[in-house]
Amino acid sequence: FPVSSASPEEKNRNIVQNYLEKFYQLPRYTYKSERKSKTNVIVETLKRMQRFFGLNETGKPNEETLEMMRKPRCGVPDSGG
Amino acid sequence: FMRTPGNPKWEKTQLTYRIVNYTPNLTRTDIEALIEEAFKVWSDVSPLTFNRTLDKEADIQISFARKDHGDNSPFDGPDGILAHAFQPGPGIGGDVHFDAEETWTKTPENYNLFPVAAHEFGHSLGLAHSSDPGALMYPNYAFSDPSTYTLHQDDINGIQAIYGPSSNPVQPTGPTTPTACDPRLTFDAITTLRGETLFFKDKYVWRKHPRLRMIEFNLISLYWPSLPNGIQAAYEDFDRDLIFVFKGTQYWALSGYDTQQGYPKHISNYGFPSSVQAIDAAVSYRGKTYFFVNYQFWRYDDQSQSMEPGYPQSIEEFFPGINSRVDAVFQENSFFLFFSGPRYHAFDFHARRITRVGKSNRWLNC
Repeated sequence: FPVSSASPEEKNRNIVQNYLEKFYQLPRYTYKSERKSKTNVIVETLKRMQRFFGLNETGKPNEETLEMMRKPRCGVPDSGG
Repeated sequence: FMRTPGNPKWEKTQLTYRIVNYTPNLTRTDIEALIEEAFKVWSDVSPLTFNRTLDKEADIQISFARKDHGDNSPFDGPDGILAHAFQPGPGIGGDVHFDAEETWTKTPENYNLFPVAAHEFGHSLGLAHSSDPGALMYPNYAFSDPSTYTLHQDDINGIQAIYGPSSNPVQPTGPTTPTACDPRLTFDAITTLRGETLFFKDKYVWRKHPRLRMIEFNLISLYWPSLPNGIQAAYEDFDRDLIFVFKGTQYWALSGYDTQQGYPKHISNYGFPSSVQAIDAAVSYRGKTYFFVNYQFWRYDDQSQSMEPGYPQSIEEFFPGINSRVDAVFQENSFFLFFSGPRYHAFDFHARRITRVGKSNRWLNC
């Protein structure tokens, strides 16, 4: 099979990015230049998600956070419109 | 609870809904019944009424769709996102879309249509997500049996904040979610499981891992959808790598996340007389299983699979100092940890005495 080339870190990063964009209005960055400030935004947005679910607000995609992101759920965002 | 930003609401309380299409997983009759049950969750606690209509202009249009279905919120195939809904308003407002690529059921198997529909209707009425893990408006899926489901107090508060109280002379109330560090916290049952410890309370379970500081708090139905709420006793059979959970005269055998076939069974299988209608607590240690019922206990021999003669005996005589009814008990390093109300007693099984007393929720890192 075409083995997915993405490393586990890459996969987890995609899970986090996808989840935060969908449910926590993480802006979609497209340009390289924007990426610097993006890291801070991701950390703050990730902390908001961890706060909502009562997880430790590490700002890092630890196992308990990734496990929460993998759970089947409603498609309506957890904050915002 | 949270209201949808902008506090949208319907300016009328008599709403109509239309089921636009169906999933092949269930019969039309089943779908219509589950949808009706899901609306009833909200009409029971508010002035809202919901009537099904076949005409095009229903307030709440319900449909099954896959991937990109023209509302700028594409579905993602099996699992992941199960459904979404739109806040009150004209046109697409209030509408509910289910992901047609999910397997929709009316059983504990994933995914039961009832809890998802009831949740989405909350959005159709103006509620956003709740961070209370026991609330219906919590974002993550959890099985709920429509025949026993009672709306959580958080959800009742939310819908009544928008539409006011129900016309019911007796205002309905709902269950609330236990908090780990409530000093009055008591447990229904406790058992070890493959090195972890599970603390059962109402429809919830705290899962404590020996090395991690983290304690997971979830609905029991997340792990074992077919188990009832309100487990009363539980113990681990180490040799068979099973845990047994008890409620009333029934018991279930669980292997990890799997519920064993052929359960529930009747506790008379253990040799209890018909006078025993429920077990308070249970623990297994060195081939013997101890069952605590009121102020007495029974001992069952795991080898011969029979209740030992000469029982029941007085708890206090065999476990000096344990003189209250036992809510829950588990065993750790030859200590029996007895939980009665908000306190626990550590009983050294070999020294035959209590060595420590403390608050029950100390075990939840409080």
